[in-house]
Amino acid sequence: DQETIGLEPQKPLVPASFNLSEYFKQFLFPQNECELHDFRLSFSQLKWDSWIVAPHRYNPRYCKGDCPRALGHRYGSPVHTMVQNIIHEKLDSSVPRPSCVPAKYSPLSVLTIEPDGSIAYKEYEDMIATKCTCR
Amino acid sequence: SRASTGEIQIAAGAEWEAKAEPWSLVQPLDEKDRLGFLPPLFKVLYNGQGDAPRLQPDSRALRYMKRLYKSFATKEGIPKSNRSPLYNTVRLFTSYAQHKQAPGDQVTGTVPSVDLLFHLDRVTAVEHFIKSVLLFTFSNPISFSSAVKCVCNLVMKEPESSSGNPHRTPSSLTFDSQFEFRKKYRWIEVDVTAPLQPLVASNQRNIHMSVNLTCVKAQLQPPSARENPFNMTLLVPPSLLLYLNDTSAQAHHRWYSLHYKRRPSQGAGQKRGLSACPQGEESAEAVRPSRHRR
Repeated sequence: DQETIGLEPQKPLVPASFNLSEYFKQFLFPQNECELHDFRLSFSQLKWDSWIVAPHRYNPRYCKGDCPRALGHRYGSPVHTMVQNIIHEKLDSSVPRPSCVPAKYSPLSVLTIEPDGSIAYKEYEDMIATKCTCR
Repeated sequence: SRASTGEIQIAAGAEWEAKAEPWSLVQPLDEKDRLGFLPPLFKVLYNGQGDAPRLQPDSRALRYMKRLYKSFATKEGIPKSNRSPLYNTVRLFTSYAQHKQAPGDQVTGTVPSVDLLFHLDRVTAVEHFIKSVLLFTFSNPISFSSAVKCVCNLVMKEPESSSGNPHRTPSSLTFDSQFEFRKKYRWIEVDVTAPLQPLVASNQRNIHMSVNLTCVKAQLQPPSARENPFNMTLLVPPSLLLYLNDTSAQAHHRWYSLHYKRRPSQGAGQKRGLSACPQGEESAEAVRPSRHRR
């Protein structure tokens, strides 16, 4: 945000032949960035399809990847995360770097057969990860 | 060991045939550790139920609950938002003991009174009673040449006293729930919240009732035998549906949004079934299945 006091007539800030993608390369994005991954499992794999009637398949998803040094707002991380980064780098490396973990979830509806033969429809909170963060 | 990082690795994608017991991956672990490994859903569901022998529910009841699931949740299993925020749990109980009392009468179209006993042990302390429905399901869709009016009569009985014979509640509750038949229906839902409210609220685990379903032609003359609207064999003793609100931390709670319009009943899809509410309550008329929107 430097104030430019142009004496001569204003020169265009961005030269005409400027390549945007080259410009962005200077920002180091980790290859293995912290993001959401699918993990589709079916209850028959666990042999639970005899009493879990629905859903047949369930994708809880999970978060995996590196948390870059310069987090900024991209990961919705709290300030503490940057503090922990600084501690890890400057003071004590045994303090771990922030981890890539779920930040938001959605619920899941489940239909089950109970031991007494009754049938139950239930809704459980926090069953599917929908967003990741570094903290 | 495979689970050394504390995560259970379940092979995804490649067809994984678990030849051994489901828990072989985490064996040998004692019961406490095994449960500790499980994420919330499995721990809640598991509670030692994984391999517990279980009675198989009635196929019609299961078909109804599958339809209810489809109307309450998306394909991925996420609860739909256009549903009543009052309950997050629906339990269906089939009755334990059924013996017919007064024989049915083909001429007047009365169906035999059925004595029903429901054990509500599966209802947990954090599941609070909201509504209850008696569900009559038919093997094949029922339809009639003309409108037929049915009245459901319900007599709540006290649990068996020490003398062994159930005594009727002082005021035997006649429950007049009227519905009209015009189309093909596979089931009838009769709202019985009023008579059951005091019993379930007082944590009574065994609900004993006798139910009688009488159908007459809309013009009040009893249908002739040939036109008997209810063939007894079609009628399966009703199941009991409890709509509950689970207030535990693991249960999904939704907030009462202002634009949610309360509809009389949200069973398993309106087109195939009929929801009947007691007279004088929400709607005396049977719920009209919504017309196809152009």
